[in-house]
Amino acid sequence: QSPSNPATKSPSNQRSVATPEGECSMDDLSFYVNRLSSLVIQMARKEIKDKLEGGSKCLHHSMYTSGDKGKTSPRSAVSKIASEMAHEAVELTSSEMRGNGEDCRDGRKTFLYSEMCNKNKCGEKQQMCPKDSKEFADSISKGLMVYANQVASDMMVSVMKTLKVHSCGKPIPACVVLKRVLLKHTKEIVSDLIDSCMKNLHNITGVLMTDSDFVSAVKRNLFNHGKQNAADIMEAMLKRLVSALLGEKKETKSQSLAYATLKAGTNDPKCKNQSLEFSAMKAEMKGKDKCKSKADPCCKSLTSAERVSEHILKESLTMWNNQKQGNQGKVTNKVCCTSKDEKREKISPSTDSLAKDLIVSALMLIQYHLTQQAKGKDPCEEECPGSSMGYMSQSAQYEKCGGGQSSKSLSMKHFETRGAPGPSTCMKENQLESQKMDMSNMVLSLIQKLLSESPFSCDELTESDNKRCCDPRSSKAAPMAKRPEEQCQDNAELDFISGMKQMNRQFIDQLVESVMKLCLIMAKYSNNGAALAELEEQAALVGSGSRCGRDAMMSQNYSETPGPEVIVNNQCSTTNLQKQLQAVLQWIAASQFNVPMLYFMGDDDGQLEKLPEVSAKAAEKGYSVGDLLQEVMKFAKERQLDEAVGNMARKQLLDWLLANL
Amino acid sequence: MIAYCGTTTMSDDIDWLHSRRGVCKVDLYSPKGQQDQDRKVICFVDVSTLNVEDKDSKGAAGSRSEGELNLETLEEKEIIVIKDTEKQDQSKTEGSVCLFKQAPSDPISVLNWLLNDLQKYALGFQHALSPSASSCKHKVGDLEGDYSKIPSENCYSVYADQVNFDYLNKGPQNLRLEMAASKNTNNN
Repeated sequence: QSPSNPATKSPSNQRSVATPEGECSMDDLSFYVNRLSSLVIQMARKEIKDKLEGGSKCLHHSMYTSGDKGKTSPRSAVSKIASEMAHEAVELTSSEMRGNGEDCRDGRKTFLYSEMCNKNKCGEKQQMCPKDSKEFADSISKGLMVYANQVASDMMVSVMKTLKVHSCGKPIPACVVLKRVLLKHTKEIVSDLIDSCMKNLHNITGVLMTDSDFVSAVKRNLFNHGKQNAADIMEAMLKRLVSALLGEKKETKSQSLAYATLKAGTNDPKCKNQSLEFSAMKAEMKGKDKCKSKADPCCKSLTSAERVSEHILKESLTMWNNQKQGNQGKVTNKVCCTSKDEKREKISPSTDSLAKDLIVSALMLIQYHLTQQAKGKDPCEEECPGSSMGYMSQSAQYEKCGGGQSSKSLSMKHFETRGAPGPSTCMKENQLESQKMDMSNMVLSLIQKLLSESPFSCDELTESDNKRCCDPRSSKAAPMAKRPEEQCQDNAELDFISGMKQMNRQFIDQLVESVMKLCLIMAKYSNNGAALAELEEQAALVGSGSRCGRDAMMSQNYSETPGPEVIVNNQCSTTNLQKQLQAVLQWIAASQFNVPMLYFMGDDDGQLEKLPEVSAKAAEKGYSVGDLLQEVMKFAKERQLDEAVGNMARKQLLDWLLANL
Repeated sequence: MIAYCGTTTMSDDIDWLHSRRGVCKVDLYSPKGQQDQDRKVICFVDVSTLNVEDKDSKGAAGSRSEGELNLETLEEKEIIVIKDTEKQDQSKTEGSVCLFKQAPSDPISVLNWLLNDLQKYALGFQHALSPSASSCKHKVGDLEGDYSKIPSENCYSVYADQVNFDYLNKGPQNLRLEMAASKNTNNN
């Protein structure tokens, strides 16, 4: 009801509102416009509904009645009806407006709308049951547009008809009225459109989701896309893994590249890439070995000791280089006067020589181990006279071949040397063996080169340290160091010295750890008892032969060195289980502290007689301290469970370990 | 007089469950088969299994328990390592006695009591295996009474010039420890 004129219910009465008196308010105007629009919409709805109900049997779906789900119906019928209705309405409105001689400002919209309707008419050609979903979607969107246009057109007609409204004796500008009316109706129109869209969308998706072909196609597409993406991701990850394992492949020309980098010292910019180059060298050897898989096959041909040796060598070289770089950087950055230079030189050579000794010790151990391994693993050496060249001589040959040759050519030479003169069967074995031992040879050769060089010669260790100050490699820093810069402060110098000490200490500690790990792993993985004994002797010789190495051995933490044999006497156990558990825990603790041999004293009741057997089994199966402790935990938990259920028939710990290790 | 010093607990930092160290060899001790070489004897003694009379009457450990060091008040996580600082010429065998109180085995948390015991044994090994002439060994009387002032540390080393173990006696109650104190100090 209009607030000012409740009797007005029809468009004809609306004109009476727009009296020349101009008493009609804006609210009244909006009310009438709204009313008109609602009437138009309701009429359209009714007309559509009537047509749908009285029309073809296929017309079950409409934009407003979507209750019949799942039935196939001609979706374009609705839009068609709507289009026809809208077209008729427009025609009528246009003719009416033309007849009334009004200025039709919405002519452009009407034109567009009519054009679209005509196009719709021509395009659909009275097809009541289209099967194509695309056509269906198009028809839906067109129908919505028709509806929107119809509503807008009706509104526009209403507005235009009420433009004669005056307010306070003045005519209200048409644009103002239009704007207000449109704003008033915007919400309703949009809401209506959204509602319609959602209903239609629901129908569409409901139908589609029940279509098994469509669903399977979607799944297949998704799966294909996902599979492709997963494959890409996996490939990328593998590439990264391989690059991480093998290092960036660069143009490595010789096996001695890493060594050359090391030899070049701190002045060589390649030092930064030393580890990469070493890895590249390894990768090249991998390619030579025809290992087609990416990372593992190369490593599979190596023993654990070799892998560790390789790792330690690389690590040592990197650390060595880093340390040198650190020295260089420190010296470059913190230029000091001559008297302070002396302080630096007092620190650096001693620690450097210590580090050198440690490296030499490690290298000699690795060399010895590889040599021993070559002797032990190459039975054809003696049987095949033509291929009797030992690894030492082979490596010597490698050295003769020179650092300029690629490792591939060296490898080929190695194959030829080993395979050519011998019998065919032996040759095959030799080739297989040689493939396996190529890495050993290369490492061995590299080590020998390193050891033969003067900077790593045991005899020249001290001299080289002293010479290092005058060495051309370090001469770059010297002029800077000798510059008389008086502004260098004492505090900076002290920081520098302490930093040097700290860095050298860390470096040496790491080296010591690496060396000792190597020794332990060599001892652990060595199958030959005699070789092990020799190795230990060799290690002792190396340790005693090297002044700094011996000092380092003395100064290092006992937990990192195989300590003395330990005899344990327990005086506190009461039960058998406690006694066994105590012994096992002590065994674990002793293992953590690298006790080589643990003896238990006072086993008069025979409770610990199985302990040696257990330890042998654990060592044989490669159990670590953590593994063993976890086994003990399992036992304890099982025992708790047994106790909880009242099961008294339990195994003792050592029996359990024997059965479960 | 016996010197002792508190030490840090390095074994706390060990991640036992994930330690990748290999296990060592184990054998039963047979005196006849052993050659004279560098060995260490570690005697683990649970003080809660010792009766008071023995403790009070036997050896330096007992005498200390009457005075400054009362073993009955020893906490579960504490361990006292009594070390012999002099190698005997005939055997080269160094000895250490690790006194500790065994923690009750908590039936709920297996890991806790296992690690607790393991840590004590580790402390024992750690201190018993460390060189006797380490910096931890202070001169006699330097740190007298200081051990009680370091409650956060749960291991003490007590150094004696000589420790004699009576291995022939069997059973925990019959363990006899004798420690010879330094000559140039007052002997309690």
